[in-house]
Amino acid sequence: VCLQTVCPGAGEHPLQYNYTFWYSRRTPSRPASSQSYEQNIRQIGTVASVEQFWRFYSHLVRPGDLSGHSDFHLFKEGIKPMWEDESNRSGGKWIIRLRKGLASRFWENIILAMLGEQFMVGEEICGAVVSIRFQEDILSIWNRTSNDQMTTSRIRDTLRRVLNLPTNTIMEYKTHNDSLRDNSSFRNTKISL
Amino acid sequence: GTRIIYDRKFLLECRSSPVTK
Repeated sequence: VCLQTVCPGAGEHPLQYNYTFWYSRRTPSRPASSQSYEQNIRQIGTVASVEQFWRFYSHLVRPGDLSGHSDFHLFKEGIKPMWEDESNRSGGKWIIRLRKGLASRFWENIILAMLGEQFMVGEEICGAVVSIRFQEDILSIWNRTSNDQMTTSRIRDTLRRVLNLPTNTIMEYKTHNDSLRDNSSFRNTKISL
Repeated sequence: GTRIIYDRKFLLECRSSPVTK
């Protein structure tokens, strides 16, 4: 019996968690206060099965084809893709900077790993984001507990494996507390090789 | 409880062969 708002259809393959897609777009000249961020972010759909995911995903624009300053977010249902959300408050994220042209493929691989529960870190994963920017695109994966080093290392190592990253790829971690403090997602990160 | 784990290959196969009801 499915007690959630969205349930897998008959004969479909259920996901471990329901996931919600969000989309946001910002005019770079405007300050990114948390209020304007919340106003700019839109929930676009929730999926409960592998088949529902593909039906939804196939209708979305590929992130690499988006222009300007925009983001796709895929988060567990009930978790807002905001630093202030209860599930994110003590968390942080791994960041991978991509040169232009790679975002669509890497985004698909990271979300397939998340939907398929490849990270093996219990309830720790909150969601994933692809951020389209002018010079580069950025992939991030958010987890609940930023000071749990065993978890964050495992997420980093899984990312390397599922994205097939070269061993010398620079990985950066930033706690949401630090993001809140300097009001920036991707500045002043901690570099890990 | 049991975790529902899918590898990339399986997920991609589900894309090309959707469930028929």
